[in-house]
Amino acid sequence: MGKIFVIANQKGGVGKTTTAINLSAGLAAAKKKVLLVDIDPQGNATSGLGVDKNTVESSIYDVLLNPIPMESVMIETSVPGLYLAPANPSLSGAQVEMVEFEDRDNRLKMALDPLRDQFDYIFIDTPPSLGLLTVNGLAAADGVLVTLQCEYYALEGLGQLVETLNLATQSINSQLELSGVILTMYDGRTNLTAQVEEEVRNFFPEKVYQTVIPRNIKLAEAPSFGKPIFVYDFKSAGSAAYIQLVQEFLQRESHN
Amino acid sequence: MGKIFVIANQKGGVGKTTTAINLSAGLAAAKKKVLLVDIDPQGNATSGLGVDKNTVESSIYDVLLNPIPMESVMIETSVPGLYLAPANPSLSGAQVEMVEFEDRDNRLKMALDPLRDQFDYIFIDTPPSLGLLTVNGLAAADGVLVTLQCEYYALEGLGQLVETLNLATQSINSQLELSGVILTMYDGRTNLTAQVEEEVRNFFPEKVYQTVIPRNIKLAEAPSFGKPIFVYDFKSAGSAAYIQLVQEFLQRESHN
Ligand SMILES: Nc1ncnc2c1ncn2[C@@H]1O[C@H](COP(=O)(O)OP(=O)(O)OP(=O)(O)O)[C@@H](O)[C@H]1O
Ligand SMILES: Nc1ncnc2c1ncn2[C@@H]1O[C@H](COP(=O)(O)OP(=O)(O)OP(=O)(O)O)[C@@H](O)[C@H]1O
Ligand SMILES: [Mg+2]
Ligand SMILES: [Mg+2]
Repeated sequence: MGKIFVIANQKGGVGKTTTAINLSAGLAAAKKKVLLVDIDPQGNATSGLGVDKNTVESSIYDVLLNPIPMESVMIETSVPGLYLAPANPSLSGAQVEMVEFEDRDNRLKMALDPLRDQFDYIFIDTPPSLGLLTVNGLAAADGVLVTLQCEYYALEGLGQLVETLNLATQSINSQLELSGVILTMYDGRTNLTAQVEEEVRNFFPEKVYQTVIPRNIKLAEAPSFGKPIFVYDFKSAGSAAYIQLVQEFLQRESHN
Repeated sequence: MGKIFVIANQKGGVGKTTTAINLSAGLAAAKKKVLLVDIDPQGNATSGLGVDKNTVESSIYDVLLNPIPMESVMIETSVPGLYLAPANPSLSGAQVEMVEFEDRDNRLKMALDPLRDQFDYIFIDTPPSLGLLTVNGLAAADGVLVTLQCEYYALEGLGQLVETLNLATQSINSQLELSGVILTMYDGRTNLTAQVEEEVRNFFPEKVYQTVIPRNIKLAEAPSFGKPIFVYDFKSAGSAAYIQLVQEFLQRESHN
């Protein structure tokens, strides 16, 4: 029975998409069957996996609005075992168009629940906001993975994010849990990183992954080739970190 | 007659707030009278200037919703000549609450226009989205400053941003122009930066500032002390770059 995770943080540029792509691709490489759902109108998870979002005919937009089944938009990626439900630019209109629907919070959940037994894991990449698209991700998921850049503004936003997760558990999804916090763009040489890490590990003792993702230029280069880090540069520090993350993710899941 | 600029880019984490704070503080240091308006519910421009957004009684939320005059929320910052209209967490509800207003796009414009002759420059910091808050910023402004991180996803999002700006000029603000593109987190040693810079300078020949903002840890440390970079570490590369940016901004404005 596949488990659904949403990768969320309203702070922008904190490694949500980079983690969504590399964690899901890494799990596929570990022989899991994985679906990555891109509900960010920017469509970075889509292009980061080498799919041209302007040529995608039907996308998550159609699944949420028309609706059409998720199966009809899912595509195989260049990574065996990894499937993608792509975004395209029309998704930026979805937020406003969905407001009128009675069940506007649960459109994604209704589309994903029937697919649970086809995948081991389903990941949802979200935009940097707490609007209706992200709410759909929170409603559909079993667990939230928060990527946290080791910098001041990202730390400051954590309180607001935790409040939103608590609200989500009360109003739209009582099963939702905070599955983990992943430190990204970690630079062990700076005081800033050390301060943020100390505060976050105190705040969420069990939840913060031991694995940290270092700042590594190869991770920023890989999306321009449409490839996960393992394919783009297997020997890089970024690749090693995400391989370790995949292992820790599987270990944590086996205890659940 | 004060000119109003909105700092926008729907891509997250590209240096919008860092530029909003340091450009406005730098102009104040150059004896201009400046107002910085924070319409991002994250309130990073507010905390980055040392103001505790949880103790702020009335904020931009009240200006947009009640409405109350901007003068009643404006506060003096620790930088002489720089005023702030702060955000607080209630702003995250504004987006949904404003949808019902007839004039929902122009609430900010109505609040700012009466203040034009009290300031030389007014800057608006926006959230990483193209929702109603950012639309209010586009409707209120004379010019848009786009901060662009020198990385692939940020470059990819430029097309969508330009389309949005064209739409904004047609539907909500015919005077709006693209005033400039500022390259941020620039790392001259990487191919990625060189590629992005080349593409962007070809795309917008005149608009891209000569001044680039280097990646500099001091810029990421300064907000945790609530200070602009000049006050936090005047000798840093980040400070030098923003001083140069202020000079180029004034030079470009004098030709307009
Ligand atoms: N560990 C890392 N080291 C270096 N660069 C990174 C790392 N992780 C992500 N990046 C780069 O930093 C930028 C921001 O990352 P990413 O786009 O994954 O964040 P995001 O949270 O998904 O952003 P948004 O809020 O816009 O959706 C991208 O250009 C990405 O390539
Ligand atoms: N030139 C720079 N060098 C190093 N760090 C920087 C630089 N500019 C910004 N930062 C840091 O990078 C992070 C993102 O910058 P910032 O918050 O200003 O971007 P933003 O576009 O306003 O983000 P959001 O989309 O969430 O509003 C912050 O932690 C900031 O301190
Ligand atoms: Mg993203
Ligand atoms: Mg910001």
